[in-house]
Amino acid sequence: TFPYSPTWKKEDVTYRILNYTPDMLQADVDEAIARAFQLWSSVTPLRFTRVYGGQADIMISFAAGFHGDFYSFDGPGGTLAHAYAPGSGIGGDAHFDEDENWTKFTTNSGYNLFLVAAHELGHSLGLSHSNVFGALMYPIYMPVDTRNYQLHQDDIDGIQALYGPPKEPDALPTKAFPPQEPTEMIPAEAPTPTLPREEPTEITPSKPPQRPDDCDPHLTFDAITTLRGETLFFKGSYVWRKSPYFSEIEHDTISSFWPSLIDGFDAAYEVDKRDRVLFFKDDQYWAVSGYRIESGFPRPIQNLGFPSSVRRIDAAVHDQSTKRTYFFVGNKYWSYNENTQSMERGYPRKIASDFQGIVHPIDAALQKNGYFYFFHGSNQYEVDMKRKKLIRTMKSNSWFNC
Amino acid sequence: FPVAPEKEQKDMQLAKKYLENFYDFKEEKHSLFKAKDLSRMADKIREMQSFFGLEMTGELNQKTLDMMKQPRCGIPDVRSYS
Repeated sequence: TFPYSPTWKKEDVTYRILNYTPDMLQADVDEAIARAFQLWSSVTPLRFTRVYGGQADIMISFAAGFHGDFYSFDGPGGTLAHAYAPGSGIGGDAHFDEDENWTKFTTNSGYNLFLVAAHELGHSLGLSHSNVFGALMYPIYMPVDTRNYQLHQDDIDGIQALYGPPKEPDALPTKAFPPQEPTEMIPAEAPTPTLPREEPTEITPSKPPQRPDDCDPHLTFDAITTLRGETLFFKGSYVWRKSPYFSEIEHDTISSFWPSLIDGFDAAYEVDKRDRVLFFKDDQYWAVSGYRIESGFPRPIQNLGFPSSVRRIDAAVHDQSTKRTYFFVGNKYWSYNENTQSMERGYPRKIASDFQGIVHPIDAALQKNGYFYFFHGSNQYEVDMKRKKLIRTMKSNSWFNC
Repeated sequence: FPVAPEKEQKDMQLAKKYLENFYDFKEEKHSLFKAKDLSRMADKIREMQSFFGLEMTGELNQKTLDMMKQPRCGIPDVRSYS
């Protein structure tokens, strides 16, 4: 309850609906509010009467943004509604944010007015928030099936602590049915499409190849990318994670970061200004932001401007200074303009004519500390792109402090 | 993963607003003692994590942020409107 447990000092409480939301039929709003009151009257001695003029105990209205009290609404999402504890004047009143989409259904595309009203009227009667998951007075909106909706025992205990049980012997049972499991939660984000995984032809589960040792001199990589200041090295299903924040190399798997992505990337690169990393496999690519896979992927690599003859790419690297991304395929490479989101004219060009001394095909590419690193087998080539000069050749795993 | 810098800023703003709205957090606008401010904010984060049964780290981790982003009632969790 609220501090000092304010309650209505009478059993007959009046309410008035001051205005309506354009999202719903007025009759549906009337019904949702009436059902919400009935939920509380069925477990208490309280009786609610609707009035159509003058001052009622509980005044119900829809409003957006600033609406005359100290607690302005915040646009779509966030705060959906609020209500005041029992008392004179604004006491007991319930306000609903008109910037929300109100509905009589339980869907992802709007908020169920009955559910929210039942919660807010709990406040109008003197209940504060419950931290019992599944209780009506839990602060967070939980879309549940509202057909034969029953109060959680926690709600009943709370309201009866304020007003006692109903008087009529044939009132609804005070024992609540088990709280309804939410029929549908609001997904934090659209479910990412599960990618078809190649089913192994024979039933025997294939044992994933062992992770090569960090300092194996023959270690090669499928793809390498930066990600928010860290560097990720990919091979098969394995990830080596090098972070400026920790001295140790962390050993992970692709599925531990992005469960629905496939193993064995061909290429990967980060566009740091967009906090976005793109992964390539065969003729498709995905985009992620941190752990989140952007919806609408995978997409065909032809969307980026590759001719249909290109069925996969070997490596990719983004040059933060020029906003260009270089894609390497066989003995050629393309330059992609991230600002215009299109391939540059005059490409593909031969790798040998612009990157002397680099052996192709290139397995992976990385930009770090102003230099480019091109990986071919167990070697990598450090290149100063401005001067198009090969600086030195190293083992591919020189990043692992071997 | 590390949090993207500008995202971190936005998340911090969201969290401050949330804690002010629902957990009686008051940021000293011109406080000279940033460290004190941060520790008071950490206390409020712990209070919110305790209410929702989250691990009480006092840090603005992803689970805590996700909870703060859920659509909800405007009434505070620790006191009524005055």
